[in-house]
Amino acid sequence: AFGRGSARDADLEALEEVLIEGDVGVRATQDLLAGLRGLPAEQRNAAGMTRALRSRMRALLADVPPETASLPKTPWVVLVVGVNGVGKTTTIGKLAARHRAAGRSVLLVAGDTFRAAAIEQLGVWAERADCQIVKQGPGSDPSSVVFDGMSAAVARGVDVVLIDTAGRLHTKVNLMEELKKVRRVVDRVLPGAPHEVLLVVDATTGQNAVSQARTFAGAVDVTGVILTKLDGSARGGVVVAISHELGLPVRYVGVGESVADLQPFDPDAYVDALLA
Amino acid sequence: SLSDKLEGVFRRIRGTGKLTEANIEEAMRDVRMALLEADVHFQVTKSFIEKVRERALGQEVLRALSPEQHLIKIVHEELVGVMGGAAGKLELSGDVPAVIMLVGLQGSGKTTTAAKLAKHLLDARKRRPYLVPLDLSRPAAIQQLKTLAAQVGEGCGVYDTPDQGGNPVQIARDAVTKARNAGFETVILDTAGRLAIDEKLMGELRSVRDAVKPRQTIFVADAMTGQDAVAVAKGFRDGVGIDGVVLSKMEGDARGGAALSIYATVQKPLLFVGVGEKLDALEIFHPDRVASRILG
Ligand SMILES: Nc1nc2c(ncn2[C@@H]2O[C@H](COP(=O)(O)OP(=O)(O)OP(=O)(O)O)[C@@H](O)[C@H]2O)c(=O)[nH]1
Ligand SMILES: Nc1nc2c(ncn2[C@@H]2O[C@H](COP(=O)(O)OP(=O)(O)OP(=O)(O)O)[C@@H](O)[C@H]2O)c(=O)[nH]1
Ligand SMILES: [Mg+2]
Ligand SMILES: [Mg+2]
Repeated sequence: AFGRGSARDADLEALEEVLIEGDVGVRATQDLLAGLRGLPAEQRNAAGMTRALRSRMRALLADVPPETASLPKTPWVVLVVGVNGVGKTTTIGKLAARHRAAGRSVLLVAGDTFRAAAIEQLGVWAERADCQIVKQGPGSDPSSVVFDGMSAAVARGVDVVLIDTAGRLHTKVNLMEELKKVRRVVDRVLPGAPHEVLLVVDATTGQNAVSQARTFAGAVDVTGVILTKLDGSARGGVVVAISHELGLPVRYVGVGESVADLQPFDPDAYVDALLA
Repeated sequence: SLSDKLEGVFRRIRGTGKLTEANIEEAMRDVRMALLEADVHFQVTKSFIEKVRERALGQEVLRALSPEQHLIKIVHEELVGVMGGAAGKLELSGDVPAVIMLVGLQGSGKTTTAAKLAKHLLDARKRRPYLVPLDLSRPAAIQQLKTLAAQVGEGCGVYDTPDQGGNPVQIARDAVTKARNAGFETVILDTAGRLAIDEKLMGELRSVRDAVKPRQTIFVADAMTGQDAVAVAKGFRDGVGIDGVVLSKMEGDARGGAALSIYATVQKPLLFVGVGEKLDALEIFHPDRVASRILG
């Protein structure tokens, strides 16, 4: 893609491969590398270009606001959404434990009423994180469970509500409508809620993650992203486009299947790992 | 779309005179971009473009009346040619029960696919399936498969994996014995999701394989997988061995380049695609459909 010949072109090609193979995507890669063309001669080597690339990438990733000691509002309501199998339920368990460790009371809402054993799965996490759970039988209306959960949270004065939803492909209009209804129900019980809408994205996902983010954001006003399964070989480079094109900051990363395997997003460490 | 891009390339070319190697090179860049945007792996794309370039530089494009149509035709043919080699039937001949072991990354769709396969075997191939929950770590995973087994219905059995204790090797052995004694034709082992780079868990998978000698080890991968498809496919291929592939969640709008990346890496049949969450949402893999989708 850069012609043949000069050492600088070989370096650019090597960087292009690193970015593409990290799932940064063709367009974002081209923009990032185009920015290197203006480098002065003495910086046009592998080390200089990597350094310049690192700072350009870092600039595309939104800064992560530090976790505050106290919640801006209570109950603080978090709605967790995303396509099938990305790690929503597991991530809720991890988030619950984090809030519990900070001394807060937590209530989980079993909003996935469709998938086999989804409610039981969240129930195990409620036990592990020592928190309350509101659920109904399988096949019940998700909006009804969410209404119950929100009402209970307000009545009991819990600090944090984490709402689990069923995985759904963003292309399924009826399922996206169902999600919009869930969000409306939350706001109806507690105006202004949900205070966070977190889109869970699997680090192994390719460019489809951008389309997922765009559609979910359009439907339910996503406020942030959680990138899971970063303990694998995938780099989740799609978050560069998601952060830059859609303005969605990455808040946390999932790095394993146990309750402690959740870390606040560190953009510098992230870029280093991607360019390694 | 790729055809629009190539049309633009060739319109410019025709304005300047006859087709040359340099012109074809510009078109190759557009084809390359289309494949990368469809999530086909960087290196797999490179090899594929080399094959296409060879044919494109042949007289068939350089003289063609509509070079962009001709080039699209070559790319599509090459893609279908590669993917076409990938279509295959699930072979279950030999010892009874035939054991199928499903493997793959976390969340790729193994448990759901296990139940779908059971339903397919029962309905389409008159083979009674015996489902075996072997995921002892994920919360409520055993319950998930037991619930799905009940949904598959009459004729489908499920091993009563205990909620606590036991290990996958001993459970797999006991399950195959029970299935054989009860006359089931097929055993389907649903394993826990794991990273291909997890040495310990890949070792566990090998132990299960050695204990029950599956007729088919099927790699279940998510259709939206990006560049990591090659590393993961390699990991499972070299770590436990892959006899066939199922691509899940294909009914979405992911371009599905992972199909090409995985096939190029494992060279084993792409048996089925998952096209939904319900148990009847399993289809035979169609190479021409996947090729058209990758090209966009
Ligand atoms: N290695 C790894 N596995 C993870 C991570 N997060 C979740 N998982 C695993 O991914 C699989 C799916 O997780 P779930 O929490 O069920 O995903 P989900 O989005 O709720 O799935 P659905 O509700 O079916 O859409 C499980 O096996 C989890 O243990 C992570 O950060 N790293
Ligand atoms: N839309 C869609 N969803 C699917 C398909 N196949 C599976 N799923 C969903 O993907 C999610 C994950 O499926 P599972 O069967 O739990 O995946 P798994 O590989 O067993 O997950 P682990 O055991 O945690 O590794 C669930 O929400 C399934 O309903 C499919 O073909 N299409
Ligand atoms: Mg879930
Ligand atoms: Mg499973």
